[in-house]
Amino acid sequence: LLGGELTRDRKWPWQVSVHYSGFHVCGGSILNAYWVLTAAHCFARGKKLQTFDMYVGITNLEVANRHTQWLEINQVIIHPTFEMFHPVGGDVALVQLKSPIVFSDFVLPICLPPSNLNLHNMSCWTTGWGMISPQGETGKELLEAQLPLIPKFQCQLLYGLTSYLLPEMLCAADIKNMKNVCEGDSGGPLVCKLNETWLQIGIVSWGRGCAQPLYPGVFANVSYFLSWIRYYMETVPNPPQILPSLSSSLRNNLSTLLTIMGSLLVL
Amino acid sequence: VSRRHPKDQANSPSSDVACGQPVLQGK
Repeated sequence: LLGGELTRDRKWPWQVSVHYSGFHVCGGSILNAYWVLTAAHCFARGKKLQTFDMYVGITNLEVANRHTQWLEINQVIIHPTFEMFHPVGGDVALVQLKSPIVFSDFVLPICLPPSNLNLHNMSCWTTGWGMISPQGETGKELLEAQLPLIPKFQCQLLYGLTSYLLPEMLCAADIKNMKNVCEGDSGGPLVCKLNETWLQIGIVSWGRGCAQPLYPGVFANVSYFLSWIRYYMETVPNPPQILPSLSSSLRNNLSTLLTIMGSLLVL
Repeated sequence: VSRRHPKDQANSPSSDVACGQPVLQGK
């Protein structure tokens, strides 16, 4: 984040750090115990799923605490329109975890917005561990920035004819105070508060550099992908869990029962 | 970072935890 400020733990408990080969590459957000929402372009072709790691309950990338959880990816579902109508269109991915996240004050899910949310005059924030300068410096601490939403028409004017915006995209940046998302923030959440509850309205997707002339950050508009997100979260079964070792008494009872059943079948 | 062990499944999350409501509200 350019112009971001240090945050405190527990303030953004849904933040996820996506690591590849041991390095932070993208942000993400917790939707529920098994599902993380992030950007499709974080999983560029050719990258092996086994080489990714997910971390929750973390604010300093170099300091794990007792709330930090390391989770493995079970599968990644990329939106079917990814790169179809735009070089970074449909930039949404759902990551299913192999084991469930354990929630605490430091690890909580973010809410999905209603489909008809009026974004006018909402106060929105984004968080991430992305670059903190146009020269590419990165920080280890999670940063936060309040980013006003920029009307689509104005955003398209700022981008001129070089980059077109799809209806499923939204723009946010604090041009006056030079606050913007940057490389490494991709996949992270743009959240707005409504009636004391935070809703995720955007996923950090693309932009042009992250400094002067300041081109606003472009986000995937979560409302456009709601039915797709809900469909997969509701239909894909949770991955099989490695059963904890059965207690000996339970194992004995089980074997006795199976023996009886076996002998009954023989009779 | 401790790798999650199956024993943790015992306290695996309740699915009804409230979303979007951090304990620590920004001041």
